[in-house]
Amino acid sequence: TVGAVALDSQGNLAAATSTGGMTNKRPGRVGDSPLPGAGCYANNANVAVSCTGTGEVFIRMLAAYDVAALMEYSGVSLPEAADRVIKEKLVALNGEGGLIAIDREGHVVMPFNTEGMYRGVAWVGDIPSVGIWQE
Amino acid sequence: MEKAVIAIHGGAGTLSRSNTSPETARKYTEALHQTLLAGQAILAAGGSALDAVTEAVRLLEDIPLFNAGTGSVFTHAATHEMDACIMDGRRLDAGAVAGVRCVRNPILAARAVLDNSPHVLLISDGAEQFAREQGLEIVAPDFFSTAERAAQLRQARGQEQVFLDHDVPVPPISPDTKFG
Repeated sequence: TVGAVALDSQGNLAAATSTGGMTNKRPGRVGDSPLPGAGCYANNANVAVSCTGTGEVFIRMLAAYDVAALMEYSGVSLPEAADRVIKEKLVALNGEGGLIAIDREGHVVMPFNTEGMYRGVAWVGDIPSVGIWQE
Repeated sequence: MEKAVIAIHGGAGTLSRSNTSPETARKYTEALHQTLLAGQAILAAGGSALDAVTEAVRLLEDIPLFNAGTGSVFTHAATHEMDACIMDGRRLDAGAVAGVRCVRNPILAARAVLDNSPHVLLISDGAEQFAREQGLEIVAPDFFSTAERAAQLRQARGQEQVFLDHDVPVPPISPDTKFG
């Protein structure tokens, strides 16, 4: 699964996600990637999110929207909301994976609960940064 | 407000350092770096977040290393079925496709659904017909296949399991290896 989230100079957020699914999946299986709110979500009011991982669990959790909902209704920060979704709620349902997210103030998080996640971030004017494993 | 910014991912899984060669890691990091530069350039030129994420994902779909577009994993039936979604935070507009088999860049089909359709999610034959009507590139189903993904399917079938993007275990000795 691949994905991107961005904040532009006008303060607009967007998210995109694309996938081939899971190796050896049953034909007709649909994961979280094409479902707004499950694997992909953007709302200028708070956050843009793209997910990767065990799609069925992300669907049940409405994982991407859950990050936004935690921020909106509980007032928690993006790092706290994203960590709670990936490192607590996803784990509790035996789900694996991670997400990338940007809030409306330009804060970026990329939590995951697997051994690695291919990821990167680039602020305009800065050198891009990429990573694979936990720092 | 902070500076414009883009973040990307190329999937998660069992990516242990011990099983990843420096050359493999370099290929992935270079692909991510080039994709970030493209997205960053759009934002630097005053482009929209929506255009930046569209282009970043389109580029990632065209890199066989990642499980999207070319390089997508196989279904149990040795086919490819791809899904994509895009969402615009300005008005909660969204477009998505699922189960497409011949659209070169599923994210462009999702973007077309967002831009040019009253619907949010189109699937399978209907999504492919819409992509054709939108003038998107249509390719043969085997366009998405790679030898690495075919090997992963054989292994997954043997174990009767499904695997995440980068989770197919590598056996100590390949069952395909022939010894004299």
